[in-house]
Amino acid sequence: WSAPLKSKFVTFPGEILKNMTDMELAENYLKKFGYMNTVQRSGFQSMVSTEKALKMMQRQMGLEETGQLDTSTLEAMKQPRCGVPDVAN
Amino acid sequence: YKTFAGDPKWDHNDVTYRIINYTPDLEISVVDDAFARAFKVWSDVTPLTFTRLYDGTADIMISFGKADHGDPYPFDGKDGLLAHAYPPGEGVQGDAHFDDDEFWTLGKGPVVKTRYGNSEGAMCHFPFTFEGKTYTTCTTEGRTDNLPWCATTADYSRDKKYGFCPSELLYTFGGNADGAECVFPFVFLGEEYDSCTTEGRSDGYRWCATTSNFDNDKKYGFCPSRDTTTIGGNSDGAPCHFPFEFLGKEYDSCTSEGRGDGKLWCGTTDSYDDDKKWGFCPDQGYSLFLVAAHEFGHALGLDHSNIREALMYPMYTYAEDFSLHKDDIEGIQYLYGRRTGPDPTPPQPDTPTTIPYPDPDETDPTDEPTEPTTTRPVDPTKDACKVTKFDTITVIEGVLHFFKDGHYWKMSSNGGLKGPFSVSERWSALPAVIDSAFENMLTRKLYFFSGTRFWVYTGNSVLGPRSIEKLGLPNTIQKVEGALQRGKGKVLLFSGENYWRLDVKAQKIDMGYPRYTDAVFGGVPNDAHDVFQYKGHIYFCRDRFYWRMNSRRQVDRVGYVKYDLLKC
Repeated sequence: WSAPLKSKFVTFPGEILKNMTDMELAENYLKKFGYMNTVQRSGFQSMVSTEKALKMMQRQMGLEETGQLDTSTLEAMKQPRCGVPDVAN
Repeated sequence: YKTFAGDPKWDHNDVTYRIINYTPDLEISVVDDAFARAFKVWSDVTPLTFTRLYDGTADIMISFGKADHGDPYPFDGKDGLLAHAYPPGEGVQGDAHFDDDEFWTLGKGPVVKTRYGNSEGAMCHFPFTFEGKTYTTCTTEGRTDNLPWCATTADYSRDKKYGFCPSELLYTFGGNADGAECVFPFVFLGEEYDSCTTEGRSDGYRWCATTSNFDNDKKYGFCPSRDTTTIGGNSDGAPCHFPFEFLGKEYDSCTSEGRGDGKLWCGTTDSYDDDKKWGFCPDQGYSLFLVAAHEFGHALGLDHSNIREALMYPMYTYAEDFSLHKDDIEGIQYLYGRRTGPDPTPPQPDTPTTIPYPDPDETDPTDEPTEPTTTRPVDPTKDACKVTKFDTITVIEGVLHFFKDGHYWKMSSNGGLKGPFSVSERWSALPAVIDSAFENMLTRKLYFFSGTRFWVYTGNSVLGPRSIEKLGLPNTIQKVEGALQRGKGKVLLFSGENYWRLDVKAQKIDMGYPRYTDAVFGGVPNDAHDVFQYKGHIYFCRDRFYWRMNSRRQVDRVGYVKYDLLKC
């Protein structure tokens, strides 16, 4: 068998580029769906840590609540979904 | 299930909807049917009815759009965000938007509904054979008018059943030409066009003139996607060009070469290397019916569920034979009640309903015996204003009660504080420290929690103490610190930074709990030692302070228990 062809990745013109680091993707996801940096209307300003935000997202998605950006959590963040935030504030 | 803050819902059952525009991926009749079936999912289990309007303003305005489509929440190209919708209300509220950079199908690949031919609008049958060759897409083979067609059975030669495929040469949709087909070439802004174009538009939709000169006649329509139309990319939906050259190699079919995400793409000219023109190949696509049923759930007032099998779960999963999950039904019926009338009834719960719910009045033989208690004398000089932190505050028979170390005070309706009274005199089975309490509005039963035990008083008779695990709370809980009535038969029980929803009649915790308090009740401390409801507001207490939340779950006041509630 010949060695597999080394895939050469190209940037396709016109594509909405989504190549972010995993951490950037995760932070973007957690903010977009209301898990962190939500603008509190008033009252107690609880700044949610990334770890706590990850745990909240893992609970919402029925994943193991590790608070870590593990593979299954990252996979879940890449899944097609509804745009309505999970945490409404 | 979850509803939006303040439980927004339509104040009428005859809800109206209007389809503002269409996706080029599906025949108009397929879109109409998918939306109608998606509404039926909800009307089957509620008193709601859905009436389609063809102009003017409807409750639920449905539209397709790409990227920035006119509201503050842009879509993100193919995959990722599929759609979104707004909770019930005026204006954009209640509307549903679908991302048209997605490939909309019924979940199992291109939906190619034929027109004309001799199959009465039947769907193409892929693969089909024609003159010994097998086809997996529409073809213009065998015709001189370049119209794409397909067989509607597996073997054309045998059955001779066929129809014409969606194509701009056959018809257009939307626009102002009543669906007339494109005329090529046509002139637009002085230039000649031989194919559909997105020129002149900012929404990325492909259109064409239906006369030879748009500048003069201003007649146009939108181009339906062909079954070989590419998705996204930079070719405005032009079909794949086979073979095409990429990195010096020739390709006769779609490929994922050159990409790290495995998505199939193709060149739309004979050389990608030269022209850099490409698009994604049609895949299974996303079921417009399933996504619409989810979005309409939002438009009716349901937020996301964390039950993976529920329709209102945020992530998309294709389901072949779909039926609403119990969680979705409970949620929508919490808002609108059950469907009246004979049928169809929602799927019955899997546990046989002949088994009556455990009635808390039945003494459970495993219950600990009610301990004999002695009445503790009341110290009349005990001053409520000197208490920094009450054991619990709750409303009983409409009156605010403050509990502390075996005593309680009552706030009468004219604002005067009465007490102290002895807890053991009125509820002899109770211990001195009460962590939380609530009155079930349906049965008037009083629930008291202390540590990991609870008591249920019905008048003067008492059941308990029993372990809170009997209610389905985990044994990791040290104490229940707050209780909020939700509707008639549900109560939220708070402990630490979590809360659970108790179905009082079933005496068990609902699925999908616990939830983080600050995920739903944003803006309050997530370690409140007391949570109670009073005069339409929710109070979260921590030390001497309280955070008051209104029915829309907005913190509208932070104050002192002592001065504002006790009126010290």
